[in-house]
Amino acid sequence: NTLVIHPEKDNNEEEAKLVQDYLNKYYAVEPDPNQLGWKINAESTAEKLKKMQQFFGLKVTGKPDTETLEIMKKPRCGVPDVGL
Amino acid sequence: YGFTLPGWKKTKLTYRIVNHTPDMSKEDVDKAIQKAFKVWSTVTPLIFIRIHEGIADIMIAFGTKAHGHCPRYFDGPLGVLAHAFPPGNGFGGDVHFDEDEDWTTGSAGFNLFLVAAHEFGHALGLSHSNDQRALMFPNYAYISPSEFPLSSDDISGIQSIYGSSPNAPDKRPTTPTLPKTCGPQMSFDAITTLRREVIFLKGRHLWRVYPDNSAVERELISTFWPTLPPGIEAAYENTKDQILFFKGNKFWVISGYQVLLGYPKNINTLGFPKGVKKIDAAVCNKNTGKTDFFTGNKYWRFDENSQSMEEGYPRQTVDEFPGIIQKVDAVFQQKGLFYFFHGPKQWEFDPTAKKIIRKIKSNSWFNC
Repeated sequence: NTLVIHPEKDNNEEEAKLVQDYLNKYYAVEPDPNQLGWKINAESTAEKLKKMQQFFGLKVTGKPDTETLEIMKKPRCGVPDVGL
Repeated sequence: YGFTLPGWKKTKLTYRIVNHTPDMSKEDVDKAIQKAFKVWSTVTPLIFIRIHEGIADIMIAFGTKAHGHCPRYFDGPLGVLAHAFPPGNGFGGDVHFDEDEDWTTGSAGFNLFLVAAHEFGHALGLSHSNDQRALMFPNYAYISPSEFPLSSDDISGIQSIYGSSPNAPDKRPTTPTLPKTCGPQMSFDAITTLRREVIFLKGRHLWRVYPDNSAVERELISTFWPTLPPGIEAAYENTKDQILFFKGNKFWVISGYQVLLGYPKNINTLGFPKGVKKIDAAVCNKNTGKTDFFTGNKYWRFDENSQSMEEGYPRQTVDEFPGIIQKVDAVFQQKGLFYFFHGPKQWEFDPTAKKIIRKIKSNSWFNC
């Protein structure tokens, strides 16, 4: 009854969370900051990911490749990249 | 670049530092914030005034995770460093720094000056730029604080909201009309050589002319030297591979495209008496190492080796340069000859024979 560890599964889940958080923070349309709260934009994750890859001059694949994940891990400003 | 409209409807903006990070001394925080505002006031008519209590247009605070009533949260060390809100009431214009980061004055941790300059761009109405050289690029990138952090993309962005020079009208400036270089009335504010190029300056623009291969490039002065004001009045290249620009009683020294620290200085540091308020034109004779400064119908001579004004000046321009009887708008030296400009005309002058060789149109260098 050894605990079967799936490192790659945890890793994938972590990456998926990183991508989702990043896109929700920076690629969701945000109403006037004086009204609290966010309006999550209706596009799919793949669509938002393409928008992010385009903004950063990456290969636009809609998939979280290594280069895209690298950019997402960099320290940055908290202001959204689109939708102000 | 991108911007959110409208920007602030006024040019005098107040800011208040609500609290300080324990990572740095209060003085260093105050200095970093002040320097970050100066980045934007240098290239716009905006003026920033600090207040110590009450509600300022731009409220600056350090916080962690969920902070105050801010609708955006911080996320601990790294990740989000700071955020800001576009111009407006309430949170509009406010800037928040994540206290979970390591704020510094240098290259370690995150340089507060650089992050603040970026966030103030947002507080003034800019959104992120996808130009990786731009300060408004979303990701943090350290650059030496002695370098001016704005790229031409940043400057174009902010000037599209507020205009450029301090006396720009409050309303958004119309796109500036471009002087027609080949028009019959073309005149120039200042001209200088720069190694093998000749640089013609007028208003906000400069033209780089390569006499050897007759190419001409037009640029905004602020593209090369964002801290130089438009309307430069005189310019010359000295014997040390530097160029000096003059406007009013101030001058700047540029070495290798960088404005040297400590400039502008007052022209009386060159030896001009207080009564001299501006320089019309200047040229350094590379054969003698002497620079002639022209004001009205007189000129002064400056020795580049001893870095001092020569005795017995000013003298009448026409005594040394027979035939140059009008005020000199601009002058430069090319292949040993001087070219004096006044309005739409220029005079080719041989300083050794002390005589005018010919009179030509001012824009003869532009292959019109």
